Amino acid sequence: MRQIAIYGKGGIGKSTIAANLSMALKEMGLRVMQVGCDPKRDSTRILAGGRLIPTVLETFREELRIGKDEYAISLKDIIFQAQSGIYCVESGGPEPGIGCAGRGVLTALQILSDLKAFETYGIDVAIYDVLGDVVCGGFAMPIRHGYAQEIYLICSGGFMSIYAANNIAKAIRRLSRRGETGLAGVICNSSGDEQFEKVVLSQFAEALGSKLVHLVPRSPVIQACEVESRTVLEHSPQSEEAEVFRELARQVMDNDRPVIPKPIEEISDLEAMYREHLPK
Amino acid sequence: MRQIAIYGKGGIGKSTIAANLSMALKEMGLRVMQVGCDPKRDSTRILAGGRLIPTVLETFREELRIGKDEYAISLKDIIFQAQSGIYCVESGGPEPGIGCAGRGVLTALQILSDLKAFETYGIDVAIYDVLGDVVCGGFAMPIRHGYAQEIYLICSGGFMSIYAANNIAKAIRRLSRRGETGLAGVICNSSGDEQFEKVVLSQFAEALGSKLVHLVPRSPVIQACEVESRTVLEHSPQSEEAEVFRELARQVMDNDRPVIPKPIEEISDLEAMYREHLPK
Ligand SMILES: Nc1ncnc2c1ncn2[C@@H]1O[C@H](COP(=O)(O)OP(=O)(O)O)[C@@H](O)[C@H]1O
Ligand SMILES: Nc1ncnc2c1ncn2[C@@H]1O[C@H](COP(=O)(O)OP(=O)(O)O)[C@@H](O)[C@H]1O
Ligand code: SF4
Ligand SMILES: [Mg+2]
Ligand SMILES: [Mg+2]
Repeated sequence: MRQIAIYGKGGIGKSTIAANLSMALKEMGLRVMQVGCDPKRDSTRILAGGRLIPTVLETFREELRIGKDEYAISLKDIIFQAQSGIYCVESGGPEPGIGCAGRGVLTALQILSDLKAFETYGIDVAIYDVLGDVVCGGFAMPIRHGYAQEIYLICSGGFMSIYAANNIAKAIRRLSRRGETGLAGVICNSSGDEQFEKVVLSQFAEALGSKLVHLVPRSPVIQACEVESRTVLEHSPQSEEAEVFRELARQVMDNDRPVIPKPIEEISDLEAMYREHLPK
Repeated sequence: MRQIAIYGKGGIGKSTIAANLSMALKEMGLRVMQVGCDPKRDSTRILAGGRLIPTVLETFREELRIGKDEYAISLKDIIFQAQSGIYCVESGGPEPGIGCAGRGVLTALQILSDLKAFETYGIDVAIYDVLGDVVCGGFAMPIRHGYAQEIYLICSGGFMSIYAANNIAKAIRRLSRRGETGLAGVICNSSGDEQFEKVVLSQFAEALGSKLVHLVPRSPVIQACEVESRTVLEHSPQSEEAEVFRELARQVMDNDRPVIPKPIEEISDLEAMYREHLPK
C-alpha cells in the first residue's frame, strides 16, 4: 500500500490537487482513500458533493463522552464512500482553543490503523492532505510516526509558498525515517506565470535533492469544479485539465523513491535564488 | 493603549487589512506597532518594503545558543521602524518540525512585554496579525493571556471563512477574560459578491452578539500594492480603497466595547444560515 502526503501553505491548492489526484488514481483502477488532515475538515468536500463529512475526532469525542473508547467506533461512522467510489475521511481538529491540533491529526490516523481501516477496505493508495502553514511539532507528527511516506510539496510562483515548502523540507529532514519516509517531489499549482515557475521551481526542487514532478495550470475549469463540488475528471473528462491530473497520477505511481531533502538553510539564500529568475 | 487582534483563515486577507489599518491609524497621528503572529513571518512585509524582517524567536534562539536569556536581546534587534514610522515585529515560529508554534507566539509576546517594548516606543495601538486556520490551544494563547483584547474576525463570502471565524469565536468564548478581552466585530474582505456578503455576514455577526464593522472591496489596487510592497495609503492616497481603510480605522477606534461571543454550536445550523441567503 502507498501512503502519499500533500503538504503546502494554506490556500495553495492542496485539497484541489489531492481530490483530483485521488480521482485519477481511482480511474486507473486503484482503491483510494483520501484523509483530510486539516482542522478545516474541507479536504474531501469536492469528493463528497459539497458535504462536510463527520470527522474522526468529533466521533471519538462522542464515544469518550459516554465512557467508551476508540474501539466503540464503527468504521462506517468515520469513512464515507463518495459516488466515485473513493473513500473519504476527515481527521478534524480539537475543540476550538484547547488541545493540540497536530496531535489530534495523529490520533485520528492511529484510530484508522487500530481499527484496520486500510485492510478492511483493501486500500491500494492513501492520500493525506495536510495543513502546511504551521510546521510545528504537532503537524509534523504524521511524518515522525511514518504515516506520510511519500511527501509532495505544493508550490506556486509566489515566494511565500516556496518559503513554506522549504520549512516543511526542514521538518522532513529532521523527522523522516531513513528508507521509510521522505520527499517524493515538488508539484507546481500555477498562479499564472508558468515560464517563471518552471525555472524557479525546478531549481528549488533540485536544490532539495528532488525534482519538479508536474505543473497544474491555473484554470477557470478547476475553479468552476470547486463551485460545483465535482472533480475535473467527473465535470470535464475530455478537458486538458483532466489529462493533467491523469499524467500527475502516472508520475506519482512511477515515482516510488522518496529522498531525505537538503533544504536551503538561510532565508537570504532562498530569496537570492528566487530573485535570480525574476524578470528584470 | 489598545491591543487589537486580527484573526481569520489562511489567505483571507489578514495581513493586507492589518498593514493598511496600521497605516490609516498612523495617519490619524497614533503611534502604531504591528506584530505578526504567524509563523510565515510575512505580516509586515508590505510595511517593510518587501523585506522579511528578523523574528523575535530566531533572535531569542541565537541568545539561548550562547548561554544568554531574553534580557540580552536589544529592542532594536526585534523591532524595526518602517519608512512610514510604523513599528514592525514578527514573532516567527519554532524550528520546523519541533515545538509548538502557538506557544512560540506567546513567548514572543511575553518577551516584548518583559523588555517594555510598548512603553519604550510610546505605543498607542498594537495590531496583532494572528493565524486563524488552526484554533488549537497554542494559537489561542494570545487570547488566554490577555494580549488579544479587541478581536476582529476577517471573513469573505466563502463558507469556509465563516466556519473558521465561528471556531475562533468558540475559542474566544472559552478563553476570554470577562471585561478584558472579547470579540470587537467582523470585517468583510470581499471575494466579489458584496450584496450577498453584507446580508450573510451581518446575520452571522449579529448571531455572535456582535456586528459587521466594515467591508473592504476586492480590488486590483490592493493586489497591485502587495506586489509593490506598499500600503494603499502610500500607493494611492486619493483612491476609494484608501478611504475604505481610513473609515475602518475610525470604526475600530470608536468601537471599544468587545463582547463575549455566542458562536453557532452546530455546523448544520451554520450551513443552514448560509444557504438561506444563497441565490436560488
Ligand atoms: N489550478 C487552479 N486553478 C484555479 N483555481 C484553483 C487551482 N487550484 C486551486 N484553486 C482554487 O484555489 C482555492 C484554494 O484551493 P484549496 O485546494 O482549497 O487550497 P488548500 O487546500 O491548499 O487550502 C480554491 O478555491 C480552489 O478552487
Ligand atoms: N481586498 C483585496 N483585494 C484584492 N486582493 C486582496 C485583497 N485582500 C487580500 N488580497 C490578496 O490576497 C492575498 C492574501 O492576502 P493576505 O493578507 O496575505 O492573507 P492572510 O494574511 O490572511 O494569509 C494577497 O495576495 C493579497 O494581496
Ligand atoms: S504544536 Fe502546533 S498544532 Fe499543537 S498546539 Fe502547538 S501550534 Fe497548535
Ligand atoms: Mg485544503
Ligand atoms: Mg498573513
